Amino acid sequence: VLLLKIRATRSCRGISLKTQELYALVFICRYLDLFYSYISLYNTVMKVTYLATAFSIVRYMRFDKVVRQTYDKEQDTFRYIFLIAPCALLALVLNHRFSPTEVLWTFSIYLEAVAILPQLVLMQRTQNIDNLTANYVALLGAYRGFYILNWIYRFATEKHYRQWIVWISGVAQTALYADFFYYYALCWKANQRLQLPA
Amino acid sequence: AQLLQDHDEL
Repeated sequence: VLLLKIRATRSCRGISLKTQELYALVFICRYLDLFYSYISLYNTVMKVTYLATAFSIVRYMRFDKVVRQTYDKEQDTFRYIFLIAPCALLALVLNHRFSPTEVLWTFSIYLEAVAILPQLVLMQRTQNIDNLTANYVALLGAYRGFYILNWIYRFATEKHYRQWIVWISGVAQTALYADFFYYYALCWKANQRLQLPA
Repeated sequence: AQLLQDHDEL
């Protein structure tokens, strides 16, 4: 959806480069297992897709002659370090196994939970949020939110399905969207363009 | 119980 917006409108207005780069970092840290484990064709294709789209978005926003001029750097002020440092520390302390790939995987789970924050802050500052941006954020939130249903199903049907780190992070991630979803639903019901209160 | 499984989710 985001690539569609950027390519079709030649603009990344209202999109946080910080969030996009954090997602690229999330996917790099999480999908290192592409090199040493195979789960299914679907799983591999999606991992490669996420990596490719994340890097493509960052490339457009940073380097495309037209698109990069529409990036509002002054408004996208969230500091990377405030998200990366706590997540890295937490991953070093709270993990299932103290190995490089497992700690990086855990770091990616924590970082993904909060990676939307720069985007949410930017949107709060944006007067006219376009529909594609609002829909993109809604879909991103719904994506992990729907996982919760899947986790409940797997918990009930699979014997050794215990993933506390993933579950707590996923619920926290979904909760961060609660406020956004509330206003998204209000505006959708009223058939209005999304506006977030300051 | 098997604590460490393959990370089969995305």
